[in-house]
Amino acid sequence: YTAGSSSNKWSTNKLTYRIENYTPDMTVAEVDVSIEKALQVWARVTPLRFTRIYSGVADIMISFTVGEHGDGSPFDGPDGLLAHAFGPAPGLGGDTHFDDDETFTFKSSNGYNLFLVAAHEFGHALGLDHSRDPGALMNGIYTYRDVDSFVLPQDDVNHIQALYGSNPEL
Amino acid sequence: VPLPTDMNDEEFAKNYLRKLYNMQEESKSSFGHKISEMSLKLGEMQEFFGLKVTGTLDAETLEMMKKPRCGVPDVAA
Repeated sequence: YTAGSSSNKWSTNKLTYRIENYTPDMTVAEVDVSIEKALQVWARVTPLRFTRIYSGVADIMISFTVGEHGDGSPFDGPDGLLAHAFGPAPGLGGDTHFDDDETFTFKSSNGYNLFLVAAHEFGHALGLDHSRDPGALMNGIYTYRDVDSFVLPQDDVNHIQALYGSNPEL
Repeated sequence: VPLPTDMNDEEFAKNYLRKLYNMQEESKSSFGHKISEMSLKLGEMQEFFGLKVTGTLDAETLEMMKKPRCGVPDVAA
């Protein structure tokens, strides 16, 4: 079972997520907003809809963790690997882990912006692989962008819509 | 130009390729020749990132490896 790399897709457009714990780098509200905004990046261009749950098992279980954390894909301390996620599947599938040895931020470019990292990881959780396009959100390398003016790059729109179709509400 | 790298860089690169490019062994035989698995995987990584494909651990490749990134492999296992 390897983090990410999947051509699978969820068989439903209605997915649940749960934030299991929080990073000490940000307030609870900042984490909540960052996660919600990151999911909406994908919801805006597809029929996917996300509902938060507070107990039980969600499709996308979100946690902040360090080092070896039981999934065979250990984190490596500060810098290097920032996070990973598993492609659509029951159980570990969809789950998204952030390396809490990083410093995550809400708006600042100092440290790693949680919204940008989360939006990338949720792409994996929805079934996308890494893109070779250096400008794509799904490129594997972290690149800071202005989060207030963030628009999902066309390469990512094309790939996610190939899996799920476009947003019927637009 | 391939630059001499110290053992730390070499080990770092091997770990990177094991984790993210499914490098499993040091070398394998093909048509009677030993082909460096690391060289193959380096080429794969360089090609993925649009770098010059040399199959060697040059400075540009090492610099790319040291950038912060997602822990999901770039290519399917």
